[in-house]
Amino acid sequence: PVVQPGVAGAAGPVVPPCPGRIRYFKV
Amino acid sequence: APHGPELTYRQLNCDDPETEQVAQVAVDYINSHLLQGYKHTLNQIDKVKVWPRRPFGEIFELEIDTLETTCHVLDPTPVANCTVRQLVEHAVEGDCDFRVLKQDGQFSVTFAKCDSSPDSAEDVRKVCPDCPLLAPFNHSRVVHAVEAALAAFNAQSNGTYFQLVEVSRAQFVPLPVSTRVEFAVAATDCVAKEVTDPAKCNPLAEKQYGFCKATVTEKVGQEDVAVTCTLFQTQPVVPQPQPDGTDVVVPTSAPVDPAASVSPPASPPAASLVVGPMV
Repeated sequence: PVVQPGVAGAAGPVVPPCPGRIRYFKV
Repeated sequence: APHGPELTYRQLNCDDPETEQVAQVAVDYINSHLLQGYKHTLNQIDKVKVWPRRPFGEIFELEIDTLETTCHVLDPTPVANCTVRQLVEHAVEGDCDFRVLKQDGQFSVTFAKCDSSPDSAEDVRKVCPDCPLLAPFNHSRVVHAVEAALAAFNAQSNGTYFQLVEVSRAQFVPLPVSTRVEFAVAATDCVAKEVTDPAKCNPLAEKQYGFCKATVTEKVGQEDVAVTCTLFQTQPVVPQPQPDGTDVVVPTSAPVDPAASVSPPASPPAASLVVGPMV
Protein backbone atom coordinates (compact mmCIF):
# COMPACT_ATOMS: atom_id res chain seq x y z
CA PRO A 1 0.00 0.00 0.00
CA VAL A 2 1.08 3.55 -0.83
CA VAL A 3 0.94 5.93 2.14
CA GLN A 4 0.71 9.69 1.67
CA PRO A 5 3.30 11.56 3.71
CA GLY A 6 1.88 13.80 6.43
CA VAL A 7 1.70 17.52 5.86
CA ALA A 8 3.30 19.41 8.72
CA GLY A 9 2.52 22.93 9.86
CA ALA A 10 -0.73 23.50 7.97
CA ALA A 11 -2.65 24.63 11.00
CA GLY A 12 -4.29 28.08 10.59
CA PRO A 13 -4.66 30.53 7.71
CA VAL A 14 -1.40 32.11 6.59
CA VAL A 15 -1.34 35.88 7.09
CA PRO A 16 0.55 37.60 4.26
CA PRO A 17 3.37 39.68 5.75
CA CYS A 18 2.64 42.68 3.50
CA PRO A 19 0.91 45.02 2.99
CA GLY A 20 0.25 45.77 6.64
CA ARG A 21 -2.91 46.86 8.40
CA ILE A 22 -4.86 49.92 7.31
CA ARG A 23 -5.02 52.38 10.20
CA TYR A 24 -7.79 54.63 8.91
CA PHE A 25 -9.28 53.95 5.47
CA LYS A 26 -8.09 53.15 1.99
CA VAL A 27 -8.09 55.98 -0.52
CA ALA B 1 34.80 44.67 -4.05
CA PRO B 2 35.90 41.40 -2.50
CA HIS B 3 34.15 38.26 -3.68
CA GLY B 4 31.67 36.91 -1.23
CA PRO B 5 28.14 35.76 -0.78
CA GLU B 6 25.59 37.86 -2.65
CA LEU B 7 23.75 40.45 -0.60
CA THR B 8 20.26 39.27 0.10
CA TYR B 9 17.52 41.12 1.88
CA ARG B 10 15.62 40.01 4.92
CA GLN B 11 11.84 39.94 4.63
CA LEU B 12 10.11 41.58 7.55
CA ASN B 13 6.41 41.62 8.35
CA CYS B 14 4.84 44.98 7.49
CA ASP B 15 3.17 45.05 10.90
CA ASP B 16 6.33 44.05 12.76
CA PRO B 17 7.12 46.53 15.57
CA GLU B 18 10.54 47.15 14.03
CA THR B 19 8.93 48.01 10.66
CA GLU B 20 6.46 50.32 12.39
CA GLN B 21 9.33 52.02 14.20
CA VAL B 22 11.07 52.71 10.88
CA ALA B 23 7.79 53.88 9.30
CA GLN B 24 7.35 56.35 12.14
CA VAL B 25 10.84 57.71 11.48
CA ALA B 26 9.78 58.16 7.86
CA VAL B 27 6.55 59.99 8.77
CA ASP B 28 8.42 62.27 11.19
CA TYR B 29 10.85 63.01 8.38
CA ILE B 30 7.98 63.92 6.04
CA ASN B 31 6.37 66.28 8.55
CA SER B 32 9.62 67.99 9.49
CA HIS B 33 10.47 68.63 5.83
CA LEU B 34 7.07 69.70 4.51
CA LEU B 35 7.11 73.37 3.57
CA GLN B 36 3.43 73.73 2.75
CA GLY B 37 0.10 72.05 3.17
CA TYR B 38 -0.86 69.72 5.97
CA LYS B 39 0.91 67.20 8.19
CA HIS B 40 0.57 63.57 7.21
CA THR B 41 0.08 60.48 9.33
CA LEU B 42 0.86 56.82 8.65
CA ASN B 43 -2.00 54.82 7.12
CA GLN B 44 -0.43 51.61 5.83
CA ILE B 45 2.97 50.02 5.31
CA ASP B 46 2.96 48.53 1.81
CA LYS B 47 6.37 46.85 1.53
CA VAL B 48 9.54 46.44 3.51
CA LYS B 49 12.92 44.90 2.71
CA VAL B 50 15.92 44.97 5.01
CA TRP B 51 19.32 44.97 3.32
CA PRO B 52 22.63 44.42 5.09
CA ARG B 53 24.83 47.46 4.79
CA ARG B 54 28.63 47.30 4.61
CA PRO B 55 30.54 47.65 6.81
CA PHE B 56 27.86 48.08 9.47
CA GLY B 57 24.13 48.54 9.86
CA GLU B 58 21.03 47.77 7.83
CA ILE B 59 19.06 49.65 5.21
CA PHE B 60 15.27 49.50 5.45
CA GLU B 61 13.63 49.90 2.05
CA LEU B 62 10.09 50.96 2.78
CA GLU B 63 6.92 51.84 0.91
CA ILE B 64 4.24 53.57 2.95
CA ASP B 65 0.85 55.20 2.45
CA THR B 66 0.01 58.31 4.44
CA LEU B 67 -3.10 60.41 4.90
CA GLU B 68 -3.42 64.17 5.19
CA THR B 69 -4.42 65.49 8.61
CA THR B 70 -6.23 68.74 9.36
CA CYS B 71 -3.11 70.27 11.00
CA HIS B 72 -1.26 72.73 8.82
CA VAL B 73 2.52 72.25 8.73
CA LEU B 74 2.94 75.58 10.56
CA ASP B 75 0.71 74.34 13.38
CA PRO B 76 2.93 73.21 16.29
CA THR B 77 0.41 70.53 17.33
CA PRO B 78 2.11 67.10 17.38
CA VAL B 79 0.81 65.00 14.49
CA ALA B 80 -0.34 62.36 16.98
CA ASN B 81 -2.96 64.87 18.14
CA CYS B 82 -4.09 65.82 14.63
CA THR B 83 -7.30 64.57 13.06
CA VAL B 84 -7.14 62.65 9.79
CA ARG B 85 -8.96 64.34 6.93
CA GLN B 86 -12.09 62.30 6.31
CA LEU B 87 -13.32 60.93 2.98
CA VAL B 88 -16.32 63.29 3.00
CA GLU B 89 -13.92 66.24 3.27
CA HIS B 90 -12.10 64.98 0.15
CA ALA B 91 -9.17 63.10 1.63
CA VAL B 92 -5.60 63.37 0.35
CA GLU B 93 -3.17 60.47 0.46
CA GLY B 94 0.60 60.28 0.24
CA ASP B 95 2.55 57.51 -1.46
CA CYS B 96 6.15 57.36 -0.27
CA ASP B 97 9.34 55.41 -0.89
CA PHE B 98 11.99 55.56 1.82
CA ARG B 99 15.41 54.16 2.58
CA VAL B 100 16.32 54.38 6.23
CA LEU B 101 19.71 53.41 7.66
CA LYS B 102 19.76 51.74 11.05
CA GLN B 103 23.18 51.85 12.66
CA ASP B 104 24.03 51.49 16.34
CA GLY B 105 20.31 51.63 17.10
CA GLN B 106 19.97 55.03 15.42
CA PHE B 107 17.82 55.70 12.36
CA SER B 108 18.67 58.13 9.58
CA VAL B 109 16.79 58.73 6.34
CA THR B 110 19.02 58.30 3.27
CA PHE B 111 16.34 58.60 0.58
CA ALA B 112 12.79 59.90 0.50
CA LYS B 113 10.30 60.38 -2.32
CA CYS B 114 6.63 61.17 -1.81
CA ASP B 115 3.73 61.96 -4.09
CA SER B 116 0.42 63.16 -2.76
CA SER B 117 -2.90 62.99 -4.53
CA PRO B 118 -6.50 63.73 -3.62
CA ASP B 119 -9.08 60.99 -3.59
CA SER B 120 -10.93 60.73 -6.90
CA ALA B 121 -14.14 62.70 -7.36
CA GLU B 122 -15.92 59.40 -8.11
CA ASP B 123 -14.84 57.92 -4.78
CA VAL B 124 -15.94 61.00 -2.86
CA ARG B 125 -19.29 60.91 -4.67
CA LYS B 126 -19.75 57.25 -3.69
CA VAL B 127 -19.64 58.04 0.03
CA CYS B 128 -21.19 61.49 -0.19
CA PRO B 129 -22.95 62.62 -3.39
CA ASP B 130 -23.35 66.24 -2.23
CA CYS B 131 -20.00 66.80 -0.56
CA PRO B 132 -17.89 69.66 -1.92
CA LEU B 133 -14.82 68.67 -3.90
CA LEU B 134 -11.40 70.27 -3.79
CA ALA B 135 -11.09 73.30 -6.06
CA PRO B 136 -7.99 74.71 -7.80
CA PHE B 137 -6.26 77.49 -5.87
CA ASN B 138 -5.99 79.73 -8.93
CA HIS B 139 -9.75 79.72 -9.58
CA SER B 140 -11.10 83.26 -9.48
CA ARG B 141 -13.68 82.34 -6.83
CA VAL B 142 -10.95 80.91 -4.60
CA VAL B 143 -8.64 83.89 -5.08
CA HIS B 144 -11.50 86.24 -4.27
CA ALA B 145 -12.57 84.25 -1.19
CA VAL B 146 -9.05 84.31 0.26
CA GLU B 147 -8.65 88.04 -0.41
CA ALA B 148 -12.04 88.83 1.12
CA ALA B 149 -11.38 86.65 4.17
CA LEU B 150 -7.92 88.10 4.81
CA ALA B 151 -9.28 91.63 4.41
CA ALA B 152 -12.09 90.85 6.88
CA PHE B 153 -9.61 89.42 9.37
CA ASN B 154 -7.26 92.40 9.13
CA ALA B 155 -10.17 94.85 9.33
CA GLN B 156 -11.05 93.43 12.75
CA SER B 157 -7.45 93.50 13.93
CA ASN B 158 -6.32 96.25 16.29
CA GLY B 159 -2.68 95.24 15.95
CA THR B 160 -0.48 93.57 13.40
CA TYR B 161 -1.34 93.30 9.75
CA PHE B 162 -1.27 89.68 8.63
CA GLN B 163 -0.22 88.74 5.12
CA LEU B 164 -0.98 85.60 3.14
CA VAL B 165 1.59 82.79 3.30
CA GLU B 166 -0.23 80.18 1.23
CA VAL B 167 -3.64 78.89 0.27
CA SER B 168 -3.78 75.30 1.49
CA ARG B 169 -7.32 74.13 0.66
CA ALA B 170 -10.36 75.30 -1.28
CA GLN B 171 -13.79 73.81 -1.95
CA PHE B 172 -16.92 74.94 -3.72
CA VAL B 173 -20.03 74.31 -1.64
CA PRO B 174 -23.21 73.85 -3.73
CA LEU B 175 -25.81 74.92 -1.18
CA PRO B 176 -25.78 77.63 -0.09
CA VAL B 177 -23.51 78.64 -2.96
CA SER B 178 -20.26 79.41 -1.20
CA THR B 179 -16.51 79.02 -1.33
CA ARG B 180 -14.70 77.42 1.58
CA VAL B 181 -10.97 78.19 1.88
CA GLU B 182 -8.15 77.47 4.28
CA PHE B 183 -4.94 79.49 4.25
CA ALA B 184 -1.85 80.33 6.29
CA VAL B 185 -0.91 83.86 7.33
CA ALA B 186 2.11 85.57 8.88
CA ALA B 187 2.39 88.66 11.08
CA THR B 188 4.12 91.66 9.50
CA ASP B 189 5.76 94.88 10.67
CA CYS B 190 2.67 96.86 9.59
CA VAL B 191 -0.24 97.97 11.74
CA ALA B 192 -3.49 96.64 10.27
CA LYS B 193 -5.42 99.92 10.60
CA GLU B 194 -2.67 101.93 8.89
CA VAL B 195 -1.82 99.75 5.90
CA THR B 196 -2.09 101.49 2.57
CA ASP B 197 0.20 99.27 0.50
CA PRO B 198 0.37 95.67 1.82
CA ALA B 199 3.30 94.95 -0.52
CA LYS B 200 5.48 97.17 1.70
CA CYS B 201 4.81 95.04 4.80
CA ASN B 202 7.50 92.55 5.78
CA PRO B 203 7.22 89.37 7.86
CA LEU B 204 8.54 89.79 11.40
CA ALA B 205 11.96 88.39 12.30
CA GLU B 206 10.27 86.66 15.22
CA LYS B 207 7.88 84.71 13.03
CA GLN B 208 4.25 84.45 13.99
CA TYR B 209 2.12 82.29 11.80
CA GLY B 210 -1.59 81.70 11.78
CA PHE B 211 -4.05 79.41 10.06
CA CYS B 212 -7.43 80.61 8.81
CA LYS B 213 -10.62 78.92 7.69
CA ALA B 214 -13.16 81.01 5.85
CA THR B 215 -16.46 80.68 4.03
CA VAL B 216 -17.57 83.27 1.53
CA THR B 217 -21.27 82.91 0.77
CA GLU B 218 -22.80 84.49 -2.28
CA LYS B 219 -25.96 86.49 -1.68
CA VAL B 220 -28.01 88.59 -4.06
CA GLY B 221 -25.95 91.71 -4.66
CA GLN B 222 -23.61 90.99 -1.76
CA GLU B 223 -21.62 88.30 0.04
CA ASP B 224 -21.08 87.13 3.59
CA VAL B 225 -17.55 86.52 4.78
CA ALA B 226 -16.97 84.32 7.83
CA VAL B 227 -13.37 83.82 8.88
CA THR B 228 -11.75 82.16 11.88
CA CYS B 229 -8.02 82.31 12.41
CA THR B 230 -5.83 80.47 14.88
CA LEU B 231 -2.59 82.26 15.67
CA PHE B 232 0.32 80.09 16.70
CA GLN B 233 2.96 80.88 19.26
CA THR B 234 5.75 83.06 17.91
CA GLN B 235 8.87 81.30 16.75
CA PRO B 236 11.80 82.94 18.56
CA VAL B 237 14.82 84.35 16.81
CA VAL B 238 17.44 81.73 17.65
CA PRO B 239 21.20 82.30 17.97
CA GLN B 240 23.18 80.43 15.32
CA PRO B 241 26.63 79.10 16.30
CA GLN B 242 29.40 80.70 14.23
CA PRO B 243 32.77 79.20 13.28
CA ASP B 244 34.63 81.66 15.54
CA GLY B 245 32.57 80.66 18.54
CA THR B 246 30.38 83.78 18.68
CA ASP B 247 26.62 83.53 18.40
CA VAL B 248 24.78 85.65 15.87
CA VAL B 249 21.06 86.17 16.14
CA VAL B 250 19.23 85.53 12.90
CA PRO B 251 15.60 84.87 12.14
CA THR B 252 14.53 81.26 12.25
CA SER B 253 14.54 79.84 8.77
CA ALA B 254 11.51 78.93 6.70
CA PRO B 255 8.96 76.63 8.30
CA VAL B 256 10.94 73.43 8.16
CA ASP B 257 10.00 72.14 11.57
CA PRO B 258 7.73 74.51 13.44
CA ALA B 259 7.15 71.98 16.20
CA ALA B 260 10.85 71.82 16.92
CA SER B 261 11.31 75.56 16.96
CA VAL B 262 8.74 76.48 19.58
CA SER B 263 9.97 77.45 23.02
CA PRO B 264 11.42 74.80 25.36
CA PRO B 265 9.20 73.22 28.04
CA ALA B 266 10.25 75.83 30.62
CA SER B 267 8.35 78.48 28.66
CA PRO B 268 4.61 78.96 28.90
CA PRO B 269 2.62 76.15 27.26
CA ALA B 270 2.35 76.35 23.48
CA ALA B 271 -1.32 77.21 23.59
CA SER B 272 -2.75 78.53 20.36
CA LEU B 273 -4.75 81.71 20.36
CA VAL B 274 -8.07 81.33 18.63
CA VAL B 275 -9.31 84.53 17.08
CA GLY B 276 -12.79 84.88 15.69
CA PRO B 277 -15.09 83.82 14.24
CA MET B 278 -15.71 87.17 12.66
CA VAL B 279 -18.47 87.84 10.20
